Amino acid sequence: SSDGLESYIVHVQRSHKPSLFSSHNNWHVSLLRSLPSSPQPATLLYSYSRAVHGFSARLSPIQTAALRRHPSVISVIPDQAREIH
Amino acid sequence: TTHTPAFLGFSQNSGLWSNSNYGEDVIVGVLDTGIWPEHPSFSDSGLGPIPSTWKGECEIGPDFPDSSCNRKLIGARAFYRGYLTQRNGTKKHAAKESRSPRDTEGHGTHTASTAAGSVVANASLYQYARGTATGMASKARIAAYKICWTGGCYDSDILAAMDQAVADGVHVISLSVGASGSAPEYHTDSIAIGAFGATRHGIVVSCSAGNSGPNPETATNIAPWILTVGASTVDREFSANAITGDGKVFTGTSLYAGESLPDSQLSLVYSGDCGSRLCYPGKLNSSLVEGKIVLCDRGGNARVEKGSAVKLAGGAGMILANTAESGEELTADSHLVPATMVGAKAGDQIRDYIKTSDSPTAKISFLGTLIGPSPPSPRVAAFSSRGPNHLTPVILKPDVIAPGVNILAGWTGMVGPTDLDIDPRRVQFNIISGTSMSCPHVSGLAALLRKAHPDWSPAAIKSALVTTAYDVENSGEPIEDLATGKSSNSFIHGAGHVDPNKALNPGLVYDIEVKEYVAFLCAVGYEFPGILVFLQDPTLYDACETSKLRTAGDLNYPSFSVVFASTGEVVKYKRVVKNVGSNVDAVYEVGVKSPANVEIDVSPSKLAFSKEKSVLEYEVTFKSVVLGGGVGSVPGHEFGSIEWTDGEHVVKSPVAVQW
Repeated sequence: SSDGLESYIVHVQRSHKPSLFSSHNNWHVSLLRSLPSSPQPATLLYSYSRAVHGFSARLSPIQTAALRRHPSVISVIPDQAREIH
Repeated sequence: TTHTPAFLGFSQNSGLWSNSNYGEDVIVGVLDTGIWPEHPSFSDSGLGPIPSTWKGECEIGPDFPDSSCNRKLIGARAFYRGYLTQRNGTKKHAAKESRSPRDTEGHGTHTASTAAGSVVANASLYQYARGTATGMASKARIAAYKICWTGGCYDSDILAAMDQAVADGVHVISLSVGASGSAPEYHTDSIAIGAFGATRHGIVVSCSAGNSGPNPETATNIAPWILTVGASTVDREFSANAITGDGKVFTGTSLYAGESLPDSQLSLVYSGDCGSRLCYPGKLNSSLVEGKIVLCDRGGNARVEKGSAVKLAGGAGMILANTAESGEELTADSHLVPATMVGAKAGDQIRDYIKTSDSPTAKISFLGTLIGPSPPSPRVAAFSSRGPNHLTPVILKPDVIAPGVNILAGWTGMVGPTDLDIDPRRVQFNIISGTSMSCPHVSGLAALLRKAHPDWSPAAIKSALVTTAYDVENSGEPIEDLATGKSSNSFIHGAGHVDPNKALNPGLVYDIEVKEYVAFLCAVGYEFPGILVFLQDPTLYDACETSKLRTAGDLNYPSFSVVFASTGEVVKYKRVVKNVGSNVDAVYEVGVKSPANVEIDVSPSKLAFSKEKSVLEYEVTFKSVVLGGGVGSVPGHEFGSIEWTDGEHVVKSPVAVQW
């Protein structure tokens, strides 16, 4: 993309949510805030908590790499386009 | 849907419709391009209050007022954050699109009205397919989740919609969306991952198999917890014959509704001799096509756009000819110029005629809507994506086929029936084709079954549809594959065409609990913690041991798919069946139709159920007698079936074998 950021689906371990966070959304926001803010802060698109557990976010390569190393993160998958059939 | 209910065998006084009260109060979540709420298919006349279990919302906006929702369309939401961020660099699409759930494309209104649209009298597209349009579950409620936009449908938005649909309390998710080409690996496939979560909540997830046929291994949405639907024809045609100057009549199809051509023969030219074989706009030489009928080849650009290109160049009409890729599959289009589509064989003959004749001519005769036994139906659409399942060959996909060719259903008021900018027309109903159209048919059936059997799991509902499907045309011959003109097989049509009235009372079901899907994932190689993408709850990982499968093929699926590597190889699959018939003491006996070069042994061959034993298991032993098979329609593939009967029910599972 023109801004060097890409969208990803991030699956996290639900059981890793620290009890100090009142909601999964708060935890997901906190996870993103803990990432390097270069070149821009990571942006949360959605927080998921029923069908799946995790979030989608706009991330730089550095932020993506940091998330992949995070112990609560199971996978980081690029946001793909599908098509109507 | 002015005809598919009749084709599916529905009647008002018996069968699945009356035994489910048309799906009343079941909630179908349609994840698609949104909805046109003013459409009569979404009238709530005659419906009771919104189900008390519903927790969803109707998201309002400038073009989607609060009055958009009612007791039929009980929820509508739009998910675009993923789309907008992806389109950030190219705002040309995003800027002009409404961010409300309003359907500006048509596809979502079509699929929603097919699954659960209300009854609408005098529906037609320019008098084609005239009749009473009705969704399969006409009293079910609809929740529309807009996930697809001009630039595509993004996983982040799809997952958000699935997550919300679970929270809102839908019972069925209908998703006519997927990857193009082959399916992604389960752990990177957001639809598979989201569908797993929805299934955990007891939601049936019905998905289109894709339109990437006729190549093998093209089926998408093939996770075993998904109900995967291919597309087939019904006994209704929109005939428009091409008649060449030598008197030959070529059967074609068209939804053209403008002024007719003169009844006399007109000069006929081949587009390839006039500047553009595929009839691209602006590429045809006007001096060569003016006043003539132009034969255009299919492919490259939109079919209706080809006719428009002919019209712009001054042509009088168009014959659109399939190439070998699409074979004999005919798709009716509401062309802007007098036009018909013919099959590949006819196309070859007409091209030859043009080449060898001094002054080739043709005319097009429009015959309108024809319902009847000729040609036989159902037949599998060439475009319908096929197996074998390229991710897990021991799980047969697609599961079933359903009507998906030339389906009339509701349409948006925003664009014309061709969805092209050049089409100024606006219609209430449109006729289109795709596995997108077959999927909501089955979603509606799932809603009916959910109402008739509220205690059935998603797997049991799938099992009922699979084991009661049929694999012969109404002529009594095996279902034909329109791509080849030869008999279809289970890698193309799965178990066959759905038969909803039989699915109401299948006799036995192959049930699958979530923990068995977990065991399946372990059997195909997923390990902790990666498997948590699906499970969320680490304790479910215990199922890998407690419900351990010998192989992935041991999953209690209602069909069989076997892969052999060598002669003499033996493969054993275990299955568990639950008696859901009214006779608790039913006794079932097995009947086996072995694929060529394969021996099948079922043990035991008789299942005696009782009040105490409503669940029984059996084991199937498949033995490869000759390496490679090769006597069937596809080398290395053979097909058969295993069916259990108690004299009243026939519980039939297809068997597909690969070497």
